[in-house]
Amino acid sequence: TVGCVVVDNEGRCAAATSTGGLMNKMTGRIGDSPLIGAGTYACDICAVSCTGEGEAIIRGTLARDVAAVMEYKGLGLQDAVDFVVKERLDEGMAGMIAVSKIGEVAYGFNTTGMFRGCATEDGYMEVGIWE
Amino acid sequence: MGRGWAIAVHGGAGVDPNLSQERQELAKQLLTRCLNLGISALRSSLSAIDVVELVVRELETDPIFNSGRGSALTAKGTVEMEASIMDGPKRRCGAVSGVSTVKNPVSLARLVMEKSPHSYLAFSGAEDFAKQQGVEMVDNGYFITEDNVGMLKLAKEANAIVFDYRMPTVGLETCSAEVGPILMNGLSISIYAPE
Repeated sequence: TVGCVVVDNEGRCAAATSTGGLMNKMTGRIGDSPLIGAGTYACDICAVSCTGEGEAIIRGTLARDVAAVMEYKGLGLQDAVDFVVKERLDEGMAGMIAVSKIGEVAYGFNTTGMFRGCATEDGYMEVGIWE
Repeated sequence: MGRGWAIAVHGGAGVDPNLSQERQELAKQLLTRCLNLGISALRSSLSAIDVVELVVRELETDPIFNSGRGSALTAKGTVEMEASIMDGPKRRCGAVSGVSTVKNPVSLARLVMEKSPHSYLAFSGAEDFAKQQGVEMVDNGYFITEDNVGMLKLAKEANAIVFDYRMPTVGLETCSAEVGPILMNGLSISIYAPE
């Protein structure tokens, strides 16, 4: 699974996710990546792209929940990502990346590593795999 | 006012702890290349929706990660891809599933968002729409890599469905994670054993 989240110079957020799914999956299986609110979500607060165990991400409506706890609990972006990864996955394993309309970037995962990269206009840039 | 633009990319959660340094380096190079592609697009004032499509297309085209070329294989050894895209300001969205000849599924998802009355098309409907829209289509074999044929064989021997982050116990040369009884959707994976 691959994904990208962006907030542009005008504060507009967008998210995209694409995948081949799981190795040895049943034909016809749908994962979280195409499900809006599960693997992908963007609104006027943030944008989120998820990856990992699709069935757990779907049941946790993971991407939408990041926006929801920002909107209703007033959490900041990284706190929202940490909350959702910690509280919404049950025993599932997953990771996500997110940006907010004010130009923040965040990620979180409970798996062994996640391939990720992030950058902001003030010059911050990070590419990583492990914790 | 915000702090300006920001971008993040991912190539999948869950990595074999013993992934070789060489493959880790290849993955980081691709992530860096995609970040720089997105950064220069943002500096040229492309909109967020254009940038996410541009970057995910690059990730789909490179076989390193599980999407587009290099996608995971079904139990039948074929590729069925899916993608979605969402534009925050008006929460417009588009998604496709079960596509097997569309070179860049994320661009078809965007066309669903912009050129169809729906938000999600799947399987033959998505393929018909792709033909109608004239997107680039290739043979299913284009998406299949030798690595993944080998991975599928191991997954079948282990009677497992291989998540990005879990490897079958059978000896993948880089495999190390012991896989306990895998549950999916609360059920044991072994229900797929007949596969």
